[in-house]
Amino acid sequence: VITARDLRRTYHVGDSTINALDGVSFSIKPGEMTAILGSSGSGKSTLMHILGCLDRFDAGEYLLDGVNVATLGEDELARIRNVKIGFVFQTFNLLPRTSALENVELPLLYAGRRQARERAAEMLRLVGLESRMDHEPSQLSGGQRQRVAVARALIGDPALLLADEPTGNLDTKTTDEILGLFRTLHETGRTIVVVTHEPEVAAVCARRIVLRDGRVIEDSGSP
Amino acid sequence: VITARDLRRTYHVGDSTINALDGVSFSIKPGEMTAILGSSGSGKSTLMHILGCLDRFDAGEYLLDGVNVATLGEDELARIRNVKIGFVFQTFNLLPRTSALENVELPLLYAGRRQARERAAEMLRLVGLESRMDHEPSQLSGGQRQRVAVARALIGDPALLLADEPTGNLDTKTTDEILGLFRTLHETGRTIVVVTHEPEVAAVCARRIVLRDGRVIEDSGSP
Ligand SMILES: Nc1ncnc2c1ncn2[C@@H]1O[C@H](COP(=O)(O)OP(=O)(O)OP(=O)(O)O)[C@@H](O)[C@H]1O
Ligand SMILES: Nc1ncnc2c1ncn2[C@@H]1O[C@H](COP(=O)(O)OP(=O)(O)OP(=O)(O)O)[C@@H](O)[C@H]1O
Ligand SMILES: [Mg+2]
Ligand SMILES: [Mg+2]
Repeated sequence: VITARDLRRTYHVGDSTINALDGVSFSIKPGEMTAILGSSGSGKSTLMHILGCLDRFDAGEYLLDGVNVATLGEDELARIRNVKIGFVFQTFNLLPRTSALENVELPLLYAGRRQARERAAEMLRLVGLESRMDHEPSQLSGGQRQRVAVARALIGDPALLLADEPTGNLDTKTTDEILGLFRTLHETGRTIVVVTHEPEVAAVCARRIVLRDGRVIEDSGSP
Repeated sequence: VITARDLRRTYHVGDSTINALDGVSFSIKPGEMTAILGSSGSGKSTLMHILGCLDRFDAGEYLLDGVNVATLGEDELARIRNVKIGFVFQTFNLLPRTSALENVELPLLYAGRRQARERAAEMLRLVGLESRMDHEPSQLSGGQRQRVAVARALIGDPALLLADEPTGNLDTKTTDEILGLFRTLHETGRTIVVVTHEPEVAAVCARRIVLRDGRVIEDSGSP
């Protein structure tokens, strides 16, 4: 479902050039659950943003379900982001003056789906936040905000879930609950890619890709 | 150095009342290194903000070095926050259009200390960010932002370090480096309180306090 070929992404700050991705290649089959690991600054979030069609790349090729993403227009990219992909951001990216319930239902409203509010309430129940539905992000703990971000990513029942460190702010028990939701989604055949630093999260992934300095240094699934 | 007696903090959202802290009591001696654990939403950040003189409490008593914090005026509280305490926020709270170097030197500028810039550069070197000093927060990875927040908290060589989940976005190796810095600070006799979900961080703390639903349910140091 994902084919990345020699992806490159460069940033420029002052006179310096940062090769955030320095030639990343791998293929992910439909239904695989993959962990992406690597030290802080190794390029994981940069890669996830490209896979999620949230950011461009400077060189290489990205095929999503066989379609060359570089050839797509903004409308088509927006449709893919809202309908096909669920994305959990490392920094949550919740709307500030908006309740947890309204934050979670947003992807369904964009997709024109019915019963957005009921589904959002159900999703928040599944992540253990049914007593926090009307709280705004500033009225939630760090881990509660993280769970709202997870609920929002899962609500559209996405074909591809991309989760960038979805449990970093959670205790073990709450982490297990979130992992349980990911496994339930996975069992319906969805493809899941999780960036994580936590061994218990990597442990539930059949496949493991490790980045260092913008390159793949390990890939348990490579032929 | 810290005496908390029956601390209470209540939030109101709509018609509901949330007892974020529901009678928290403990004493921390000078030079102790304490881990605060508890599930997501159990009150850890709320407690840390009160200990850091960043937030008020609704009932109970907080003595910091024998001084009753409720009797202090805003100027004195500001001085304590900037000079005596180093605080690592769960959400980092970095200034946006400001380089890592400028973010880190800020506490020293507030305290009127000399050589703020040289010390900030040294601090960033210690957290592994010497090649990122001129980057703004939006030009840093999640774990790099977290390390800037740690550097800023440590730069004033604070008597009391309060760190709210300082390694949640870091891989194991980088976590160990940060823990090394905390242990170095601890060995000079400083008092350290760390909120964490990570066993390897709790493991370096001699004392452990566990919260649930705004109460202390476990305290390895209580008499
Ligand atoms: N401004 C607020 N208004 C209303 N409720 C709040 C507010 N801030 C926090 N809360 C609630 O108070 C409780 C404690 O929050 P706190 O941030 O202290 O939790 P925490 O233990 O730090 O959790 P985490 O591990 O997820 O960071 C949570 O249930 C949260 O929903
Ligand atoms: N907008 C930007 N401008 C300049 N450099 C950037 C920018 N965004 C990221 N970088 C740099 O690119 C590198 C990769 O960043 P990325 O966010 O992908 O790392 P990461 O693997 O997700 O790290 P972490 O585990 O800390 O979240 C980092 O060294 C970072 O400093
Ligand atoms: Mg990242
Ligand atoms: Mg917290």
